[in-house]
Amino acid sequence: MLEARLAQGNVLKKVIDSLRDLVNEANFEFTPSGITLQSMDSAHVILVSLLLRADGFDNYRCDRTIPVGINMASLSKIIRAAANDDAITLRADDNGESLNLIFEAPNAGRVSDYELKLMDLDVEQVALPDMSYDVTVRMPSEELQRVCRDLSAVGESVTINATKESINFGVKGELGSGSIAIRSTAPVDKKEGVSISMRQPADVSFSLKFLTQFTKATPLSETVRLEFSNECPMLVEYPIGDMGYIRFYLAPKVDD
Amino acid sequence: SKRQTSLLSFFPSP
Repeated sequence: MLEARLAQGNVLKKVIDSLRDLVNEANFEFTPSGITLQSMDSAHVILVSLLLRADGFDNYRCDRTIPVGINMASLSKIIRAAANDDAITLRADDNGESLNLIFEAPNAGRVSDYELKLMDLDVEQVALPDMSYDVTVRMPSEELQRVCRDLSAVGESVTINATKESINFGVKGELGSGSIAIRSTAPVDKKEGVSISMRQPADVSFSLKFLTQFTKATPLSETVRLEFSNECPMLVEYPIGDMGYIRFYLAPKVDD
Repeated sequence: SKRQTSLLSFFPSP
């Protein structure tokens, strides 16, 4: 038996919005400590890892781990019916055949109840190693979104490197080339700040198409963290308040 | 030109 209630249902809406173009079908794991999801695309280029901790919910009860196989397009259709200020409750029983979604307006004047049929999915899981990266950048999520949007007009691959002073994004295409430097700012507890920490330089290339899809998570967080090392997958993390995160991993492009 | 790698070469299957 699972029951999870989030007064700020808006957060769940944003989570689903940021996943739906990347994930077709996925197993959410409902566990006593929270809700998790791991999903890779069929070409194994990207991986999404989601965590929503139990204590971030207003009410959370889950006695044992329940895999909940979901078609994201279907879930997306249903959750679109929740207003931004609705509370959302998820409810599933142990047989894993359906998931109930209950949307309550703040004045409790309207209560909507949907039942989503679940799927029995055989999902590929990988062990995510505890990586230590050479470069860590924290920057405003809207700036990353803008970089992706602007550079996508020029080419398909983005090259990323960092110095102490700035993180640099470069692209080359048939029409020419472009680059954007995002400069680090002084003491960065401010949300709009940019911080760069570097153990050694890294120069990495990635598909702009996938990086752009990750930025669908921008409404979830004012800041985003990028971590990368030479010839390794990059980690792009959007924190979800104090309750968890969405992490995206993107396999690099390497010289042929 | 650049070649897209796969995550499976970095992350092992359990």
